[in-house]
Amino acid sequence: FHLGVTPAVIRQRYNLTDGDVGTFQNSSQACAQFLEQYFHQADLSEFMHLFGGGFPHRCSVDRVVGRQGQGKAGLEASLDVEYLMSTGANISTWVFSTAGRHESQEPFLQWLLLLSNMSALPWVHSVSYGDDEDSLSRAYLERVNVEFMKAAARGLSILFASGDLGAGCRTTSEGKHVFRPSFPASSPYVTTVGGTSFRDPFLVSAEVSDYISGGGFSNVFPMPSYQAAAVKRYLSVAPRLPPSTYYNSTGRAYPDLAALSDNYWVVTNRIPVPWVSGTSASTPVVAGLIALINDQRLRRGRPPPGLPQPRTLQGITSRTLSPQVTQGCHLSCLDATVEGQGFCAAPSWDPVTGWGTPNFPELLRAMLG
Amino acid sequence: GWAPEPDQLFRTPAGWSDAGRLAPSETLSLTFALRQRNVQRLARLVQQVSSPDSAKYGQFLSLADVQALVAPSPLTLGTVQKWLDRHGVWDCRAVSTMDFLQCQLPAGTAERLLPGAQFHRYRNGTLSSVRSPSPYTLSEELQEHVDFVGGLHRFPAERKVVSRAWASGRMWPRRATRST
Repeated sequence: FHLGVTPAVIRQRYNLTDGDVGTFQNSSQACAQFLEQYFHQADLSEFMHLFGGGFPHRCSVDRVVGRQGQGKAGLEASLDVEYLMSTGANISTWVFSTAGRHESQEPFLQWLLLLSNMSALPWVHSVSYGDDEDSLSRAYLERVNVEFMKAAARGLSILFASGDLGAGCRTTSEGKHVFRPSFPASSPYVTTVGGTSFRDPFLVSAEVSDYISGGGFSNVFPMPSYQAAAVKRYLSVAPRLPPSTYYNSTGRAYPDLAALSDNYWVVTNRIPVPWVSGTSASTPVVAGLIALINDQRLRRGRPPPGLPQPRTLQGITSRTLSPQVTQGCHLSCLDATVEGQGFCAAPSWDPVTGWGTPNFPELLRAMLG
Repeated sequence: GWAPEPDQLFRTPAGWSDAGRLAPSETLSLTFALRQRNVQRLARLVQQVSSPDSAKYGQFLSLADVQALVAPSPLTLGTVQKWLDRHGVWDCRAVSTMDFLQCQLPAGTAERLLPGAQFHRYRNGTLSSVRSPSPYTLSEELQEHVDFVGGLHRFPAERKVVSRAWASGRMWPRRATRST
């Protein structure tokens, strides 16, 4: 029984023991904040005091890159730091705070510039940021995609939230409805995290897909070969699919995996806030798990996981990410054809929860193997 | 001129309002994404270093390796540099990989550099952004050398975590509500 998602609930759900914490001194993880969204060390301390019992953890962020404002803490920033440091417990944590020094700077672009300018970076980055793919120019999308390639070539694991609008919806110039993919979630060179919720909201029970979980198919980036078989299977066995005119079934399919995204407790401005929801919550949770796996790999003298998709996700079976989330659908266009329903969860990969939610011991075994 | 981003939407997000055009002397910062080399090779390398069945698995590149691979050609660097010099833009810094150039310049110079652009200040509470509601163009000579210019159209994306119970006026998680 629980009254909302806390670190203890997450660690229980994803089978983390009290010993599953960082032990290698060179391990590191980071989250990125834009638009003057700040966290407070005091909130983190209070959060860990309230919810961090039972597992070794750190109570402070080791490094802030950029300017940390002195104003009120942001709920988003508090959420990122508190949950990244709960699954990625005892791992050195950085916060990139790039509000844009000049009014004319683009904060997200500033973060990309930092990646291209720093030789020593955390291995794992959690970013809860996204824009409609169709609102961005092709030149920008393709170039940012290359920036993610650069990061992947350096062994960095970058995780993005899949978005909170399900499949999304857009009206074309012909007046027809189509789904609306989100970027950078749709980049083939990042790992995209969707959302789930407990079937029984007060028990650490089975998970169902969260109706807000962003997912679908890119209209810009083609499907990488490592996704083809899983997507083909989904499209051939899914009992009810939206009409094919709503999405591009040959595009990069996302998310890659999912975690709980509903009903979190967050401490912000010294106040514990319940019922915080969104894939902004599931993304730092998964990023912390990847950082733990990275910690184990580094401790064994192995390279970090880098971009997990080609290497791991194509080989992942239901044994690794389990139990599978097979129930629930996400949001889409409110029209007579799809009636607000996008895609639905299914065994194996699906466009709502990806490969499912992590079973940490199995995921660790697969990624160490 | 040549428009690198003809398909980039400009829309003023909810909450932001136009506070007027910048004076020509006001300084702004532009980010030039310079054309990289060996992008296809980089994509292949990513597959190799990320695939356990590859001999290069786990052999990640350093920042210097990435720079050596993708840094723009001397022709690109020279062409952009000459173009900026011609407009009196000196205060520029490149990132380590040499493929982004960030320059500080007066708004009047920026509008001459990027014909079509017109810089306005937008406010949203205490936040302030300078953007151009009209599309920009670049000199034809830069078509092979610049991918896009940052700092003109895209507003900072706002993240919103929701507390669903509060947002909907219900003090109860939605699953419970649904089953009720």
